Amino acid sequence: VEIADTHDEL
Amino acid sequence: MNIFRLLGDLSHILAIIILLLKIWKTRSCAGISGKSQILFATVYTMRYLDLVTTYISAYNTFMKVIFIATSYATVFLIYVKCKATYDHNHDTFRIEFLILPTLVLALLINHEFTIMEVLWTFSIYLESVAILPQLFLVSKTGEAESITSHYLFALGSYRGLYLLNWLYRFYAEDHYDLIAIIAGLVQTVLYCDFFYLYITKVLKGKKLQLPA
Repeated sequence: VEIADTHDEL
Repeated sequence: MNIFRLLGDLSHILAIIILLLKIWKTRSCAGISGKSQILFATVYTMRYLDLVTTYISAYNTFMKVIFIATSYATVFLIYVKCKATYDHNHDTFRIEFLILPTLVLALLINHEFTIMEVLWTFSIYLESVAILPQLFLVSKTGEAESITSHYLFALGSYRGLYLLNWLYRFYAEDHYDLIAIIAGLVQTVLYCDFFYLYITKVLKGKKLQLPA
């Protein structure tokens, strides 16, 4: 599972 | 980007435009909770601080700027330009009861204990309950104009569509964010009662009127 270090959603 | 997220964003933008146009055209913000709008402006300000640190896409940047600008424009219309029509007698929800608990929760439950991340988390928690002053105002006056109902429906649909987006991303991209998902679930559930009234009354041409 990808742990995103940025929030790419609005 | 998938279809659910795009539709969610579009319905979010539509909600904001409906509200701005309603206030602008009628020169009246009667029936609109200024407190909910202050909370939304706070939500976008706290969440989109990453505009200055992280570039994601032109779409992402454009939408963030639009959300921040329109939320402040709405607050300005309510508290300055159309102040005389503001329903402050009915808009009596105590927003500190939403701000303080969500801030504490963000300090306790977050992905990472940094200023940016805690503020992002705070914005997610606060957004999930930011509509409560508006729903409280509607329940206090017992009714809502159709245009206000359309606004609430578009705004409620947005997080509902995001739930589908998260479901899609979980299966298609192996990506999920529990904080956003749980807060989004809470946010969508808060609209359920309203959705029911909207579908059974407003779509049949009747005014949204709560049972006495």
